[in-house]
Amino acid sequence: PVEMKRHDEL
Amino acid sequence: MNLFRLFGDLSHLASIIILLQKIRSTRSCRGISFKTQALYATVFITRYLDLFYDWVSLYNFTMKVFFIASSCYILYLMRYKYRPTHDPSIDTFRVEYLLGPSAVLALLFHYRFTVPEVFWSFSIFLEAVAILPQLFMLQRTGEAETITTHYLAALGAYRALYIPNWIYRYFTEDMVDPIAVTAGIVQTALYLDFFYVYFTKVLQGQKFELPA
Repeated sequence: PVEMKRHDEL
Repeated sequence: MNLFRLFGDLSHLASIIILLQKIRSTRSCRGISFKTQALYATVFITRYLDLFYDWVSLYNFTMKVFFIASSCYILYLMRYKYRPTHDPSIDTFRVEYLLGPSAVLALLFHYRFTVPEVFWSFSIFLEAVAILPQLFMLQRTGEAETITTHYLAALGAYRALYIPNWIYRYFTEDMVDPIAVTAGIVQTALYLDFFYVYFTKVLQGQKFELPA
């Protein structure tokens, strides 16, 4: 899996 | 966006509305930890620095602004408008024990070594433990108003719903956010005790009381 690149969660 | 995350966010939204309703209807912030609320305001402000330079979506933007604004408004209500109803002598958890380790962890674990990214990590670790002064206060007084327990339950549900969201994203988007997941699991675990009493007492129509 890829690490989350941008923070799209709250 | 998936349903787990959507319902998680809605539950978070609901928790804040319940808290405001509690303060308004009882005209008091009795039973609410000022320290926990101040930590949440810190969490939102340090996490949403990207508000100024990163556009995700209108949904994301609106929620971020709402969380920052509402947490500051709650602090204002507690500190000024309903100040006499807050008893600092029972809100005694030492927040240094939460701020210090969160800062150290943020310096050790982050995705990039930049100011906003380290603050983002800090906010994730701090959020995981920000509820502790509130739970500590509950433990000390041994009871809570029913509406306060609904607030905590909605807040806990928000955290719990983020876990299936991560599992879902892992399989559908091949995405994983190890910092958020680790902190999120810790955070959810902190609510287990509370949830036990909430389900066995409050939802059966009894008052929230801890055994002596």
